[in-house]
Amino acid sequence: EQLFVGDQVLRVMASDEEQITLLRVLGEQAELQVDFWRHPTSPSHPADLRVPFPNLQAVKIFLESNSISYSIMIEDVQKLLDEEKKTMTKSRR
Amino acid sequence: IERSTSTFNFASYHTLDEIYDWMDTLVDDHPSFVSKIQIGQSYENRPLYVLKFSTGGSNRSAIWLDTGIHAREWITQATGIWTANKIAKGYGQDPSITTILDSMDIFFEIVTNPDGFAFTHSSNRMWRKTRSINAGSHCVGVDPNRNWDAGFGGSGSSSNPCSEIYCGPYAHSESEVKAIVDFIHGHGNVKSVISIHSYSQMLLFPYGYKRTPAADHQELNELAKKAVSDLAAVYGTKYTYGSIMGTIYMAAGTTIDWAYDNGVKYSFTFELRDTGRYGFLLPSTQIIPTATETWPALLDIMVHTLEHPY
Repeated sequence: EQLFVGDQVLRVMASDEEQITLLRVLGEQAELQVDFWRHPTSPSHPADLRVPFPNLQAVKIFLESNSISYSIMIEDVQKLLDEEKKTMTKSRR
Repeated sequence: IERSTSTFNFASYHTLDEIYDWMDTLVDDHPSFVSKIQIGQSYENRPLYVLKFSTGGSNRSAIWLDTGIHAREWITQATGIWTANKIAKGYGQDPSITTILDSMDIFFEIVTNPDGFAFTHSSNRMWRKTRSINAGSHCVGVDPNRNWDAGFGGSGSSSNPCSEIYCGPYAHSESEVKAIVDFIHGHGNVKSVISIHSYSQMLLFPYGYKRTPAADHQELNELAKKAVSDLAAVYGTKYTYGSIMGTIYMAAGTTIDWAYDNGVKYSFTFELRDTGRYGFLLPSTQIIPTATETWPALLDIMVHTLEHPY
């Protein structure tokens, strides 16, 4: 079973079309394994991307070096998954 | 323990087997008008089950509902279970449900992507696509909401098998999609298609694959406006609404664009809670509030379909 320990979901607010394009470039770099939960579409819509822990620093450096603002939507994906699984087990009991 | 829908915990997420078991109990509890039909098999040969709500007649006009086409959007399958139970319990009790079912049939596919859903429980909770093998690629799966023959392969989808919005080798390549296509074509009298996704809190209608407004844009927009207003009246949850293209992005090969282009006027996609706090990991405590608030919006669309035959 795939674990997501330390993975984060970043909420990214692109300010213009150029930054939207940069986000798409980021998504195409297979080695970063970025998973768009909400795809970059337009400056008026936030993009949400799940980033595997090992690649977090690289992605954040990319965003900051291109002045693309972001916030952390989910600090640790695995924590939420563990909570979800615990709740399901409790309910099943 | 005697199985019964009254012991089923609607406020929890469930596995594929638990959902399929629950379907059988729902049919057992309402044998006069609820039945389970199989419209096909998934890539990994799981049955594609549809709940049929029908109080009689032959080839009545019908409403199609589906949830879970994107496997990781667990709130949608959970909302589907609650909603199907609401419809079953409501016939003979709730005037709107009774009026609808006295004239129309409802077909409800709750686990539209069973292979992907099983995979989210066993291996990867973040899985979205089908589990079909892509020849020549190490990447698995097709986005079943880009695989329909409506602007297929256009912008807003990807031809890269490793992309989460991979459209597939050809339209309707996915058995999960083809099964619905064949069912709706075979039935020939489906008047509304409502495909339920998450997240973003939006109510969308065609088109996503082109900028041209749908011929019925005005009517669909008015109906969406009423539906999101009635949804917000429950707990204040705010939805945006409009065409896919105008509200969110270009998306080629989607369920509702195909339905609309194939004569199903009242075609809508819901994007349920939330707007970006938990996303696909919406806590189970929000299942019942989400389903409860979505119900009046669904009812608006179904009643409008009933009252506006075409």
